[in-house]
Amino acid sequence: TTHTPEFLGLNSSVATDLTEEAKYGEDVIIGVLDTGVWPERASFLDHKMGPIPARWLGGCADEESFSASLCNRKLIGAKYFAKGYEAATGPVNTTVEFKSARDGEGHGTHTASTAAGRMVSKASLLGFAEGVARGMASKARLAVYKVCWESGCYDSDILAAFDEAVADGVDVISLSVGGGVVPYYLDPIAIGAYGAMKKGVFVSCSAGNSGPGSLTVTNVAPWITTVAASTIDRSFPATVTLSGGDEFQGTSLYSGPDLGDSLHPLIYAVNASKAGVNAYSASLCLDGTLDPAKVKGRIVLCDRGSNARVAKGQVVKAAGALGMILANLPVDGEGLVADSHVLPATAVGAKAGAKIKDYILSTKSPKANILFRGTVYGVQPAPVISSFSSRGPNPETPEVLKPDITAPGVNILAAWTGAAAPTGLEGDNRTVEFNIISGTSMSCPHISGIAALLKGARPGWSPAMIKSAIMTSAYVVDNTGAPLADEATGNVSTPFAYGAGHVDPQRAMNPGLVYDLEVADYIKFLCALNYSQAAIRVIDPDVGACPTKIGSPSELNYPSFSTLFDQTGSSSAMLETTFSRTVTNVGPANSTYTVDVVGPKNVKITVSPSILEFTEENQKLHYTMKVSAPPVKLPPGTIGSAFGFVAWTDGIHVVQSPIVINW
Amino acid sequence: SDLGVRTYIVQMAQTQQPVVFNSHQSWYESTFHAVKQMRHTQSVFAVNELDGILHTYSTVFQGFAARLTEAEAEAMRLRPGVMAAYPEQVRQLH
Repeated sequence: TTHTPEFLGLNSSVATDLTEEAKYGEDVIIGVLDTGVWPERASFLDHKMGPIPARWLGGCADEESFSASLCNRKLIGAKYFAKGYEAATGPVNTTVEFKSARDGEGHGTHTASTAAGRMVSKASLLGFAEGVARGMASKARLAVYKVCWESGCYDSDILAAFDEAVADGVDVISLSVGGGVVPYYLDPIAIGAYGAMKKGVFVSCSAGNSGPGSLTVTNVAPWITTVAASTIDRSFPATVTLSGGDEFQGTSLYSGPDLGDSLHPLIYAVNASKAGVNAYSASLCLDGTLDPAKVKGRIVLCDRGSNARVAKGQVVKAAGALGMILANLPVDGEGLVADSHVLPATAVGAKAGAKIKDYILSTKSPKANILFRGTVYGVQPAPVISSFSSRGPNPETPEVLKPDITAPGVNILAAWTGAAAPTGLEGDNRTVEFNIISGTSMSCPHISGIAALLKGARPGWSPAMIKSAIMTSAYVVDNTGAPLADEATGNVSTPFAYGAGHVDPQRAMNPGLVYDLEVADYIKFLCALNYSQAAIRVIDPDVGACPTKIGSPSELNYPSFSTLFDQTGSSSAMLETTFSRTVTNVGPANSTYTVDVVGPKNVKITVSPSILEFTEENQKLHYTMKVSAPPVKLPPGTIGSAFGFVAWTDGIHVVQSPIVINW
Repeated sequence: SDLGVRTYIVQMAQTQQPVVFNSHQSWYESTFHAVKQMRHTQSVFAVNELDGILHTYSTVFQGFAARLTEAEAEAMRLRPGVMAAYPEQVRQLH
């Protein structure tokens, strides 16, 4: 990626520089379960890399479309898993996709290079976002496991890839894929990730792109690190100018001849439908809905939704239009994603879209232009939690806050396949070495790479310690000093959107204290979920009987706090819950930490003891946190939530956790 | 006969593997074929590779994936050593 290393502080040269101490992840192996890889990209070159770790048992499958000789000391594994896919849909159509680890889609090449791509200078997408591209752990070894195909990613193949990756010896697994939330014992991603965790492998997964609605987060098992997406301080503005002089800020990655200086006739697609086509379909610029006679030589405003954003551009261009304005609907809010459209086009938020539509309705001869302003840095505020990023509460276990952490996931440049255009459209014949795309798929591999750096710098840390370090060192203010904002509303965001906050890799290396978790802790957690013994044994076949006294899922020694109160409107008694936590000192031996709590109004939070005095490294100390909240009665089906933070500090480290109270 | 066939992920209890089998794989295949034979009076299964066991798991999970009808999955759950059998989902890129 370009710019996200700088945005994350990974280019600093301070003495404790994470990248240096971790040797850029050289001893660490990242397994990426995705659409495969385009191995010829410069991001996967192996110059100046030492021998492959001797413990590595994996390799590269030799196929017609992916010779094993393409693997090297960087790309050390490349396998594909298609039997589940083929059983469901028929044999892989090799005229459409590669029956090998070769990536015909682009997504897997992008995620793999984001996690661990080598440094490549003068990287850009058609001139946008130019700079030195590199992954978070630029010397980590990559092993790719192709599990996603034309019609999706099949559980049986995903589980096979988990099985193989762990057997091969990966240290980190990155999975930017998801589906519906089901109990953990019915979820092969949760099961596979548990088995990986048990063998010391850190697993990070994308939270999903179903935001900004609540209860949309996926990949929510507590042994997974669930990653939300945010913007960085870089944008690609493309401004809409109307004949009256009004301007609306949009975003675009269009690269080609612009629309010149003059204004052009503007039409709302709803008024440009072909005979016999309903206006609603036309408003979305669905294929075959626009009347060329009505759009020729004009800029067309299309509503977002139904078909791909870039496909709308293709439809508009095919109908003979000059350009396109893609307007969010109220449901989309103000979140914008830049696309490399096939004609001059820009995306605008719902408010701007409504105003432009009003202008079209109220103007006899509406006219507009689009000004493309390239790449802009230093954008404020940043980061902002992306509108699309899936939100909590955790639908499966509300006592465990999800997502866990936020990382850059909007307009991320990384390597791309040679087999697909940047838009992914069939009629788009452009080929690029790098592409800019958005999603929690893009934020997830940032965390995977950072976890690889931490694993390299702190080889003795468990997956839970790495996760804790990443979470408790995260920040919750943007580059203006204000609380992290929500792109969907423009208001202050919450831990349901960002989890513990935005990742700060340098601080994660020296977290001071960590919340560790062992297999036994997860088993207690599973018992607390009231799962049957048979269900628990699907996740962990080695487990014995649950204890007769089972606790609450919120007792898991997690680096965040979440509780669920009944809505007891008739009672006036305060609602109470007590969390118990154990922290391990991974900082200097003699360290004294004091607690600071910020709670919501009317909620009393007390921590005992309020001072933790450590005398040894790796010493464990316990504390409890009591939350007393007033009873609340809400309309049926409504969840009420309030938020706070608890932070332990020794004057150097700040070990911060979000607190979520749900009624 | 393919109506209602889905891919199921079947978990096996390794501690219950009969000594007669010298590998997990052969035990899984025997279990799979036993269920298929119960459902079909003639041996019509295993016409091609994808009608048999699709994947065998041994590191993060113990078991296999195979195409089964719901009735076969129910029969599978009753076989000795089978801990669970549940249908797969299809996931999408994020």
